[in-house]
Order: sequence, then C-alpha cells, then structure tokens
Amino acid sequence: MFGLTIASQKGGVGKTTVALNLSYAMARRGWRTLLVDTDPAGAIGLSLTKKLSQAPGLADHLYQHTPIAGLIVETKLKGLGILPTGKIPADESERFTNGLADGAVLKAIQTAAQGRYDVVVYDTPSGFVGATLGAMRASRYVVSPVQAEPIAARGVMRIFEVIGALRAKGHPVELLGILLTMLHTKTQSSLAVAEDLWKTLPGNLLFEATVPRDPAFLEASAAGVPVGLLRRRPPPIAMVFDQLAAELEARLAPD
Amino acid sequence: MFGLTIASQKGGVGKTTVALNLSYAMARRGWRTLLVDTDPAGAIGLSLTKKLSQAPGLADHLYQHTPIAGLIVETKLKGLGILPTGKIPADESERFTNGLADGAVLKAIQTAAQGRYDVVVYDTPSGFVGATLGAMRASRYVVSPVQAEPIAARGVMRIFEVIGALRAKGHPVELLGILLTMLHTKTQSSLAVAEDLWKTLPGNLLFEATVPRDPAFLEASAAGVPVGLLRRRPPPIAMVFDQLAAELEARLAPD
Ligand SMILES: Nc1ncnc2c1ncn2[C@@H]1O[C@H](COP(=O)(O)OP(=O)(O)OP(=O)(O)O)[C@@H](O)[C@H]1O
Ligand SMILES: Nc1ncnc2c1ncn2[C@@H]1O[C@H](COP(=O)(O)OP(=O)(O)OP(=O)(O)O)[C@@H](O)[C@H]1O
Ligand SMILES: [Mg+2]
Ligand SMILES: [Mg+2]
Repeated sequence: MFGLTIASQKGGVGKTTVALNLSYAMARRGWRTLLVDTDPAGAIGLSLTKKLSQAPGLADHLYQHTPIAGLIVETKLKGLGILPTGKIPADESERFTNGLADGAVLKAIQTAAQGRYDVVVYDTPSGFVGATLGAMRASRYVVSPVQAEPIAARGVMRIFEVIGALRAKGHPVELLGILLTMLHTKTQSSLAVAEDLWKTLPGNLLFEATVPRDPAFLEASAAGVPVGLLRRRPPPIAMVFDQLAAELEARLAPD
Repeated sequence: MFGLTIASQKGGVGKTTVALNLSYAMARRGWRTLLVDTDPAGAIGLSLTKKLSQAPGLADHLYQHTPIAGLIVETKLKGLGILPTGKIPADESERFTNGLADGAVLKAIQTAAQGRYDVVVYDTPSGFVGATLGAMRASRYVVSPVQAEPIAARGVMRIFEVIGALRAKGHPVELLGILLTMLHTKTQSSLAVAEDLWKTLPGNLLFEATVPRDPAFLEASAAGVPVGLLRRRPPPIAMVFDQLAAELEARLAPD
C-alpha cells in the first residue's frame, strides 16, 4: 500500500483529469486503486456523476467520524474505488482543507484501506497549501502535471522546493515524475515550452507519456466518465494513461 | 478608490490573464490602476518579465514592513502600476497566503495608494481560502471568470455562496459579474456549456464580453506582455478587454 499525490502549484493543469484517468488505468492493470478527492471544490464528483457529487465523503469522516470504509464508492470497474469529498459549502473550504493539512486523516485512509486497496491516489487543489501539503505528507510519491504553456512551465521548479522542504522535515515523499499536459503541437508557444522542458529537465524526471490537448477530455467530463469509457472502443488518448501507468510502475521502488 | 478582486474556486480559468489584460484596458481608459498579485506562485510576474518575477513586492511589505509605495512597479503604460508578490519560496506559500487572509494588509494597500490610483485590482490563487478570501474582504467588487468547460461550469454557483457568506459577516463586497472564458466554439462540449450558462444565469450577471480560447494568450505570455501589446496593431482579442472594461464601468455604483 502506498499513497500517490497528484499536485501542482498552478491551477487548471490537469490534476483532476490525470488523477481520474490514471486511477482508471492502474485499476485496469490490476492495482486495486482508491481515488481520494481532497479538493473542497469536489472536482472528482464534478467530473463524474451528479450522484457522486452529492454523496457523503471525506467531510463526513472529518466532521462526523463516519468510518472511511462506508464512504468509499465502488465504480463500474472492479478494483477502482472513489472517496469523494462529501458536500462542502463554499464558505467551509478553509475549514476542510486546514483539517487535512497535517496529513494525519489522509494517512489514516491508507490504514483503513489496507488489504482492500494497493494504492491510494490523492487529487488535490492547486497551490502548496492545506490539503495538498497534507496529501504529500501522507504519500510516498508525487506526480506533478505541468501544462505545456509558458506561465505553468516557468513555475515547474517549485515542486522540487516543496518536496525538498517536506523531506527535510522527515516526510519520505519523492517526486515520481513530471507529466507534460495539454501539449498543443499546432501552437508554437506550447510546442516551444515542451521542447524547452525536454531539453532542460533531467531524463528520469519527465515521463515519456505526454498528454496532448484533446477535446475528448471535455466530452468525457460532459458525459461523466473517464476518457477510456467515452466510446465503445476507447479513443487513442486513453492509451496515454495506460502508458503512464506502465511507466509509473517501472519507477516504483521495490517494497 | 475601490478594490476589485478576480476570483474563482476552479484553477486555470484565466484569473491572471483577465487581471492583467483588464487592468491594462482600464488604464487605457483613464483609470489609474494598481494590479496586486496575491498568488504565492507570483503569476503576474510569470506572465510578464523575469525582472518583475524577481523584484521585491508584497512579501517584503508583509515580512519586513517595506512601505507599499516603494514596491510599486510603474509599467510602460502611464496609469498602470503593479505590486508583485516578491520572492516567496514554494514552502512559504502557506505563511504568505495566511498572512493576507483577513484582508487587513490588502485593504491597507488601497489607503497607501489613495490619490495615486483609482482602483486596485487583486489577482488571486484559485480556491476560496487564504489570500483570495482576504482580497474579497478588502474589495468592493468581484469579477469571477468561468471557463467554458464542463468541470468549471458545474461549480459556477459557488461564488454566490462565498460572497453571500462574506456579506452576512458585514463585508460589503458584491459580484460585479461572471466572465465566460476559453470559449471554444469549434468544440461542442465547450459551446454547450456556454449556451447553458447564457440560458440559466440571470441577464445582468454574465458579462456580454466573452473571452474565446485563442493562442494569442500563449504568445503574449511567452513574450511577457498583455495581449494588447503583442503586435504593433493589437490583435482583435485585445478588444474583448476594452469591451469588458466599458461594461464593468457601466455596472459600478455611483460613488
Ligand atoms: N489534455 C487535455 N486537453 C484538453 N482539455 C483538458 C486536458 N486535460 C484536462 N482538460 C480540461 O481542462 C480543464 C482543467 O483540467 P483539470 O480540471 O483536470 O485541471 P486541475 O489541475 O485539476 O484544475 P484545478 O486547479 O481546478 O484543480 C478541465 O475542463 C478539463 O476537462
Ligand atoms: N482565452 C484564453 N485562450 C487560450 N489560453 C488562455 C486564455 N486565457 C488564459 N489562457 C492560458 O491558459 C492558462 C491559464 O490561464 P491563467 O493562468 O490566467 O489562469 P488562472 O485562473 O490565473 O490560473 P491559476 O488557477 O493557476 O491562478 C495560461 O497558460 C494562460 O496563458
Ligand atoms: Mg482539480
Ligand atoms: Mg492565476
């Protein structure tokens, strides 16, 4: 059992999209995967069904001590479970994310899920504060999406500073890799960002798998499914997450 | 003098892009505008020049009590000043944003800028926590960008909850309008989101001005300029912010 956090300081880079589609791909490869939503916006629910958006979740455990096991939602795919946020009024965001910041509750989820799941994937809100720091404190690994656009790429080194600071305080978290997302090869300034990252980042840090900008993601969130379930025969973009899951597996330290 | 916050719970919806380009358009229309970056990622600096990214700023005022007036950077455009974040190590994000959360420091900026500026525009990190709540507490108005994509649009009502809660606690902040961004008319699921918002949101809430998805924004951030300065003759997309500034003006309450 290990924790894997999807995190970036920059917003809108594809954290939730990667968390959902990677979890789906890992479950298809045989990892019993629990996807946990730590973003008070409830983004995993917003990407899937209204029913999931309104289901009880992490907030019910945090405030009413509802046991974790009873809050996990089984999906159509055997081996993929989801722990949604539960209903959080917008003006309660601060209380929710501060309640997760030290990582204790998020770590306890791994203990509660022991034996039933092999990996817990945490989706997080953007920024290195609150729940995102908590998820990193509770995790063995971090995957950080970087959007292939100038503003996001200029901030890519920040993930090293945060992980370095957490390790200095005794949290054994490590960066499993940086994932290039929303690469738009027909837009010169997006391609130039990618070329620059391919040139400057050390080989073992950037995943080979790259997520291109693709309207299928909007269709998938409109339909409330991972992109692998968008059509009877999955679109090519879904294979990127199978590739990512395989690459990620090869990078895991032997237990 | 009034404060205007650009805020959304969802990340990557165009807050920084709108804050920068709207401030530029307002200054061109004669509003002496001070753009303040409250995002510990330093996104305004990342959108413009490396020099601005490394300049002292709000963090120096917060920690070393450097007077605000000396930290304001004059731009090429007379009437547009910028207060950058200053250098904030990634693992200091929490301290920075918590230091701004009550709104006192951000409100004091308006007092310091009185007489020299007419409006202070606050760019904020995503999520209704920390600095973003502080900026709303210090502002008279909020403009909330909503990305024309399913996940962002599903969370659009959250801004009403947060503003309602702040008003209930005595902060006279009001929503000036919701701005549709990244509308991609050639992608059905983006167009469907826009049509749905145009149908469901009350007329006076959604600005007429809409920001389409346009690669010019990536070129502009690669070049480190507002989109209005990208070429000798500004691209058509720049006029959207002139339209927005004019619409916004019409919605301001008489002083
Ligand atoms: N590769 C892609 N191509 C096109 N659209 C994408 C891609 N990945 C994600 N999207 C869309 O871009 C938007 C942002 O993605 P997402 O919400 O996953 O980012 P995030 O980092 O989780 O954002 P936040 O900071 O709000 O948590 C969503 O509308 C999503 O559907
Ligand atoms: N209308 C647009 N069309 C295409 N790209 C855009 C548009 N507006 C912004 N962008 C680009 O999309 C990305 C996200 O925009 P921006 O950084 O302004 O969003 P944000 O809401 O400030 O994000 P964050 O949550 O990180 O603060 C940036 O790379 C920006 O250059
Ligand atoms: Mg997200
Ligand atoms: Mg921003």
